[in-house]
Amino acid sequence: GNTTTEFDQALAFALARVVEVGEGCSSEFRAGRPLSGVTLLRATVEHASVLVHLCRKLSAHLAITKPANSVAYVTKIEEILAVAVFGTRFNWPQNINSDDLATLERKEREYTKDENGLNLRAQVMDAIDSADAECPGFRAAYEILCEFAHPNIGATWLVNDVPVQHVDSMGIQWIARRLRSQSPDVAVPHAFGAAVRVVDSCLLRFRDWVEQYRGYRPRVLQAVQFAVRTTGRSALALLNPYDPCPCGSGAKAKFCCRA
Amino acid sequence: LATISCPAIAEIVDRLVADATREI
Repeated sequence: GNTTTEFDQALAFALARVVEVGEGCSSEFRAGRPLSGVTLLRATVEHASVLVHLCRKLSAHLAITKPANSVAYVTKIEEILAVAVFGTRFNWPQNINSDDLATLERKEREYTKDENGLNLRAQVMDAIDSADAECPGFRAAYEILCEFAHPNIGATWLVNDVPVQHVDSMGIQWIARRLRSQSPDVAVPHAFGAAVRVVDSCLLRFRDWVEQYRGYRPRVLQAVQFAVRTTGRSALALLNPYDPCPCGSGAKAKFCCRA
Repeated sequence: LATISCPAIAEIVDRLVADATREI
């Protein structure tokens, strides 16, 4: 019966992560630190794309209108929401108190077993691919951002000024690179500009995704109520009839699923 | 090479943050 509450919380957590990382990103760019700015831009894009992924997975699941097992149907919704907030690659359940990391084998580090019947395995590329399906070019843009956020050539471009080139009398071309001064502009390959434009046009749709997500709430509530009424109504007799109904409708149990 | 403006990227991200903040 917590599924509807978790539905609301999943959105709040996803948005809070976007806000925190996004604020950091913006202030790094404004402070004239494009390398840390791009690193956080990549992270912001990852956090924002989780919402697209969540919408696509919910949409596909809610398209099943006549589930064979109403409880399994709600459990799957639960899993989709839980992955968006608590998804992991590292095996936290087993290692949360580990202090000897040197001896942790790969098999012990990786999260593979389900937790309480829920599969919480997640990697960010799933979300990036979902965003790419909605905004073509998003994955390429993400990979370009990675090239600038990792200690690769892109990161080197971001820490130097616009290079000065000249050809000497022998016809040899010289390129003078200098570590960046605090200028608000950075010289980068055209593909970087293209990546920023893709990110821009994709993030313009962020509010639509939030609306889309909110739009699934009535159907999630309906699925929870169906599961409660078909399989769990007897348990409702244990509750005070004037307490809020556990389905999350906001009505009192007596006038909601218990009725 | 192209020149990108850091404040322009910050504006893109600020808009996202404003959208997300409004929804929380």
